[in-house]
Amino acid sequence: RPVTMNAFELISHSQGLNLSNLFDK
Amino acid sequence: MGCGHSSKRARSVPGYEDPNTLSSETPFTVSEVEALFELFKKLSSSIIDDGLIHKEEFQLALFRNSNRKNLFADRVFDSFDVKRNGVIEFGEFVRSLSIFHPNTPAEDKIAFAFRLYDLRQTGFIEREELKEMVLALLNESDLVLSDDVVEQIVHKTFVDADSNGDGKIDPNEWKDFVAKNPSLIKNMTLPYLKDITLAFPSFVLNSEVEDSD
Repeated sequence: RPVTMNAFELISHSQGLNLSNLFDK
Repeated sequence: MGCGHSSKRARSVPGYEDPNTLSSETPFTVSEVEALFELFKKLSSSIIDDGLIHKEEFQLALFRNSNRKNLFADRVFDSFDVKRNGVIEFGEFVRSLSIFHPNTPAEDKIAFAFRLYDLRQTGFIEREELKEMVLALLNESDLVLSDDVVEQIVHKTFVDADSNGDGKIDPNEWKDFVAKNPSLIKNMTLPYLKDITLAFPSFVLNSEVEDSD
C-alpha cells in the first residue's frame, strides 16, 4: 500500500506543540 | 491607552516589562497583556515561585507532568527563551506567544515553525532531522510504525517538499509546502489568545491600567 502520510502533518500533532494546554485551568 | 502603572507585585518579577510596551510590539491590547501576566504568574509559580518559567514548569503545564521529556516541547521552550538563560521571562513569554495570535501573519508562523523544525539550526530541515522528529512523535503516541514505513513517510515528504531535490528543505520550499498544506501550521494559532481576557478574568481585579477599547 502506498504511503500517503505527510511527515510534517504527523509531527504537527505532537502534544509538545499544542500550546493550548498552557491555558487549561 | 494605559496610564503605565505597575503593581508592586509585578515590579518584583524579574524580567517584568511594562504592558504598554509589550502591547505596542505585539497584536495584544494592554488588557490582554495584563491577562497574560495572570497566566504567566500561574505558570511561573507552579514549582518554583520566582516569577520565571522553568522548563519543568513548562512541561507540567503542557503534560501535567514536570518530568516528561519531549523534543517538541524542548524546541518550543528554547525558542521562547530568547536570552538563552534557561528560563522564560514575562517579556519573552508575551512576544513569543504573539506568534500564535490569530491576527499574526501566516508568514511569521511559517518562519517560526521552520526554526522549530530546523533542529540543528543549519538553515535547512534535513532528512535526518525529519526522521528524528517523526520518531519522537511516534515515541510520544501509541502509534507504532516499522522503520521501513517511517523511511517511506520521510522519503515521500521529501519528494513533495524538497522541490529542488538537494536533499534538504530550505525556507522557501517550506513556505511553498505549507501553502499547499495549510493544516501544517494550524498548531501555530491559538484561538484562546483572542479571548485571553475572558480566560483570565481575574486580571480585571488586579489591573491598574485602563484600556480605551
